[in-house]
Amino acid sequence: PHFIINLPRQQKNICFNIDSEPGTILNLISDAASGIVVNGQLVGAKKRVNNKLSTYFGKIGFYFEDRRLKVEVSTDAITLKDGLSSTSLSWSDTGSLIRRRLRISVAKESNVTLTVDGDSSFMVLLHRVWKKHPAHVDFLGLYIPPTNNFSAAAHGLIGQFMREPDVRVYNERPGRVPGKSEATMDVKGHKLTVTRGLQKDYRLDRVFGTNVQCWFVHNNGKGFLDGSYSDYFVPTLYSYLKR
Amino acid sequence: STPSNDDSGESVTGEDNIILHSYKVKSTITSRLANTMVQSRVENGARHPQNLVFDVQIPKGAFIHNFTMNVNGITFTSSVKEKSSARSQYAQARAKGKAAGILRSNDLDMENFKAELNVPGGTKVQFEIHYQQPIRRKLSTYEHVVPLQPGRLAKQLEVDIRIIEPQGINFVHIPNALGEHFAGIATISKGEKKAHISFKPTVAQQRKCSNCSLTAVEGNFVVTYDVNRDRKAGELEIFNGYFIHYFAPENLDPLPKNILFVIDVSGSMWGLKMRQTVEAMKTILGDLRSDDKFSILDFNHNVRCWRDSLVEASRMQTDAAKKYIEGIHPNGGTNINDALLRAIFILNEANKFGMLDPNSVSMIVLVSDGDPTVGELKLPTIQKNVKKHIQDDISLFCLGIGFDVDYDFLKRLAHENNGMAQRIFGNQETSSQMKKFYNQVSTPLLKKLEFNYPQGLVSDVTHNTFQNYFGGSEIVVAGKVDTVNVQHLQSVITATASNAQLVLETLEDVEGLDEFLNNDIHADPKFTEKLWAYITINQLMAERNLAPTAALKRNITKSILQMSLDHHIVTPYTAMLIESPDGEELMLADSPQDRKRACCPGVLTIGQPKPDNSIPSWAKTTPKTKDTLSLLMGPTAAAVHEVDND
Repeated sequence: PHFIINLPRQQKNICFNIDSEPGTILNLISDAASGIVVNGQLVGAKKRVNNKLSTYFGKIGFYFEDRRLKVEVSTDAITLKDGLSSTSLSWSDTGSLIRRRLRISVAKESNVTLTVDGDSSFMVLLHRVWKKHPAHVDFLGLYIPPTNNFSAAAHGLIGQFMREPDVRVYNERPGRVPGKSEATMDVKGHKLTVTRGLQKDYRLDRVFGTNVQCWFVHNNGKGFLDGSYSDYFVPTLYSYLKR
Repeated sequence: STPSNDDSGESVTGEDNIILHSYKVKSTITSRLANTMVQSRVENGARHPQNLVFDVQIPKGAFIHNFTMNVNGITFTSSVKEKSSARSQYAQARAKGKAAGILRSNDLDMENFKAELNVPGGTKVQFEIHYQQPIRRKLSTYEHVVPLQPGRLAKQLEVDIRIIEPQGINFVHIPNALGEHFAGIATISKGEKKAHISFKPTVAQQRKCSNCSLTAVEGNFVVTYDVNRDRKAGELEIFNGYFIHYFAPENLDPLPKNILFVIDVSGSMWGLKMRQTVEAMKTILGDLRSDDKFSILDFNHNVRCWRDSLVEASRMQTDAAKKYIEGIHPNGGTNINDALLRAIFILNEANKFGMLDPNSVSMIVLVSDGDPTVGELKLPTIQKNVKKHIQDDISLFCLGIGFDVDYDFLKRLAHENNGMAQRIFGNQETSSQMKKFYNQVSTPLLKKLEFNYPQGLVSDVTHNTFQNYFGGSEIVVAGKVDTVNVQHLQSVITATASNAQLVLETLEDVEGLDEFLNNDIHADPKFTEKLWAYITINQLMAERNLAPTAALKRNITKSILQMSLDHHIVTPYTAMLIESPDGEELMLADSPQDRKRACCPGVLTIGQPKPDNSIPSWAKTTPKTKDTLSLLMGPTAAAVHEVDND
């Protein structure tokens, strides 16, 4: 999957990919103080292209510990779990599930929005590929606004950027690929070579997306992320990240 | 496509020289509305006059809307009229040697339509009846039953069923209800939204044995199917100015139940009935979920509680309850009033002391085989007592075993208190019938359901609030929609699930089905209107039954009558007049639902009314004598004017 991190204070977008095996669960947000966990499970494409198997988010799990509620969003259904009982909505429905001031609103075949106390919110977008597509599979996109009130202890592949790191990008120069310039990025004490790239935000245009200019960090976000991407593997869809 | 079995040339003439040329049943199901035609062509091949009989079983809940008869090229047509005017018209001009009638039957969920003619030798007659019925979903399946009783070998016998479901067909099965004799003869071709079932046994295949002249075709031809449910929770179908909203979500965890079993153990339950009840109860208790709460009350002239309050359905408790049930020895009288009031008291107390999960569903299941003989005997008083004490969120389900119980009373009791009733036949099948009924209500998935539609855009909406939704069933709401001024219809359903409040929104294009349905020659273009009418009539019948004043009853009767006439269907307030082309000869097909206490004829509830004594003498089954030379005369005027009032 692709990640785009918006740094509003510095008005920059940084992006990176995480490539791993299908089935792997990545921790995206782990905030023990707020009691919120967001994890994503990877699903693989049907075929390798250029000897590489693309992976996407096939399932996203949310755990709201103080409410004892879990939400599993997959490309099939949206399920609210409370202890042993569960209630599902399918992507063919438009509707809401409301439990302990958590509202899960599904827009048919489009997106699901989770709102906590009418405040923090998460949006999961459904990307359907046509049936019997030779290579691609349905997948999910997750959008987390920077206004969410996570604690200072929030971590995870996305959670760590709730505290905006200082990023300095300089020495922009022509890259190896024509039209894609390179630059040097100073971040978290590392000096990285980054590439000017384009990523897509599908919230407004679910088909073609809106282009987002970003600086691309190579090697699974190495240097931009705290530690290695494999440090963010978790055993279940609702596990906190152990640090 | 299936090969046709044209006349094989085999002789089908019986000893009585009556020849059944053809017996055809055609059904088309358009989105749960089954439109069935039964046609029989028969000839009196003898030289003397004989009786030709057209005897068709019709599923209870079906509405007869047309019958025609062609006698040697002369066609008798039918019209539906207000009952008393039809009767007085009939009293003035009866058909000679002809009779028709609708009879109650003791068969499960069936009644009979019977036409009978005494005709000279060489006469050919074609009978044709049309009826319609909404098909209800039970235990995750729609079941369409086509009763077949040709009575003799038919040169051509054909059952042709088409299913058109815009929601998509998940599966179609043909259980071998007619027996092994016909295994493999029926064919199914199934597409995404349409299916075709064909059953055409040859004369040789119809024979009971290779050289028998008797037919083996007798019983029900059954088709079961379900529509696709894996995705949407509901389906809003709009067509020709009406909408039908089907709602049957799955993927929900069951709500916990608080259930009280109230079991009649009076002397009349002794023997098979009690054995079968014990067997059923053991399975039912074993099926309770660990978050359910339950207790058992057994009653004869006294009321006993297995436990004075509801207990958790743990393995230990259910085992103990099974032992208790096994130890019951039926004797004594029947005190329904006190038993029900005690059950209500237990549930009310548990609720008062906060012992019930706020998301749980409370229900009482009453099993009885007879009228009260001890305590309060007046049925209306029992009804009042129950209504007075029971809380709105408790559902009362009534199982009436056998025919000694006033089933109509149980129906009223159940309908008035958010429940359903079921007639259980006191035979070897009692246990499985009880279990089957219980399975229908054992899995509440949602409670407090409300279906909302934009005011001003819809009108005449059928009941839109429901106490519970049970897994495997389906809620249907219908209404009129202004398709001229509206492009889309929106609905919002709210409900309580096991762990959340559920809000479901639907937005459908009012012309969304037009292309699919208009291009199908078999689809009934009026299915939405008819389904709406049938649901509305059924609801009015139930409301009429519970109406507290005569004036209100009269108003409801008027509405039912008007709708019956508008939609040309036989209900308890209409009768079918069958008329010769010159108007000289008349036959009258009357509904059997005349009993003063009868509830909800044709209604989409489970079970059927008690057999009654009001079948007109002229409609009684004719003994199958070899030669009936006498002419059948119509009824006397006095016999037909003594029923039907408020």
